[in-house]
Amino acid sequence: KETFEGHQVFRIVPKDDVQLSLLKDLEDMFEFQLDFWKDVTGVGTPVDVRVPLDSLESFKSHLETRDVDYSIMIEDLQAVLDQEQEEMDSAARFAQ
Amino acid sequence: PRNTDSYDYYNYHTISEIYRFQDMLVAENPNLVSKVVIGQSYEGRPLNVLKFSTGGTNRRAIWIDTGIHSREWVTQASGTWFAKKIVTDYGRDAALTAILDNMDIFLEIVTNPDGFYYSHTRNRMWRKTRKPNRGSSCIGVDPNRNWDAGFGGPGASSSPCSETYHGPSAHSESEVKSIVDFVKSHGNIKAFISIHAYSQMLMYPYGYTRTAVKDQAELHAVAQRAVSNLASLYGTRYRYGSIINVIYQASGGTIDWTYNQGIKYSYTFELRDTGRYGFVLPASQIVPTARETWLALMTLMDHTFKNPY
Repeated sequence: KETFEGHQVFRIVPKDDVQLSLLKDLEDMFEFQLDFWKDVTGVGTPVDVRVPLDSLESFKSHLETRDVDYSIMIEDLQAVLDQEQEEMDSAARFAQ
Repeated sequence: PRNTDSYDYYNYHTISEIYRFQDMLVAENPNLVSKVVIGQSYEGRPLNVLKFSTGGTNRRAIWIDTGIHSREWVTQASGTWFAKKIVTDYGRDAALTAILDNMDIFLEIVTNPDGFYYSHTRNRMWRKTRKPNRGSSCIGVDPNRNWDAGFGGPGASSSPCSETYHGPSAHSESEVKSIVDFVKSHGNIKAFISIHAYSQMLMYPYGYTRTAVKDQAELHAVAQRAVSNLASLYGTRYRYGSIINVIYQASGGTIDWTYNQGIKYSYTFELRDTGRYGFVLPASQIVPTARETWLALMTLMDHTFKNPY
């Protein structure tokens, strides 16, 4: 089973066309193994992207050196998934 | 659960539980609900469509599908709630009763069953189908880039490893081709509503071109009413407009194809939320999401019913 320990989901809001172009380039780059949850659309429109643990530091550095602001939407994806699974399991137990 | 009343609509369910739900709903409502198997997924799962009909032959119809992107779990869960809502409200809600006395509703709750199964068992974040790609170790096709509407154009990827891989050819995925064949053979579908998550949007064609659809003014006005009615319940804010204007250029999308087939009322939803949880929307949000979406769905269905073409 594929797990997502330490993966984070970033929210990035491109401020201008330069940042928009940079994010569009990222969509086609396999280096960071990004999974775009919400694709790049336009200036001012949020982009959500899952970043694997192994790519976190390099990805953050990539954004920071290009002056791209970001926020962390989900700190640890696996923790959220575990919580979801626990809720499902407890509901199933309750139903039993 | 022994029946659909005791089914837990407040929780996420596996595909086998949803299949059982469908069979129970049919058994409980034999004069209203039947199950149509329109095909098989790549891994051999049935592509079940619930048909809600009060009789007649090849009546005008409304199509609703949920869960073509498997990881968008709130859509399959909402689809299950919609199915129960339809049988509960028929005969009680005047608007729905009028619709069903004259039209049929088709509801495909799990549009991408292989991906949904995989998202429960192996990878919660799985989006695509599960068909292997020749010459690549990457699996699956984005079934919302696989339709014959600007297929292979901008806004879809030619890389099998991409989440938006369009596939080797239009309608290459059985999950897509089965709907294509069904829509064409039915010939009287007047509204087609394809439901995704997340980011709170209601959109109409096109996604593959900036050319406005000829019915844009009407589709826009109806969308405005739908999102207004949706917001009346919990204040959830939706954006609305054409796909290319509201989200981005996306080629090979579902409702672009259906619109080009002559289905004027072609819409697609992106359900809750605005990004706090994304695809991992907590189960406590399922029923509120379904309830508010139902108000928008009713707006679209009622308009379709009252505006025959």
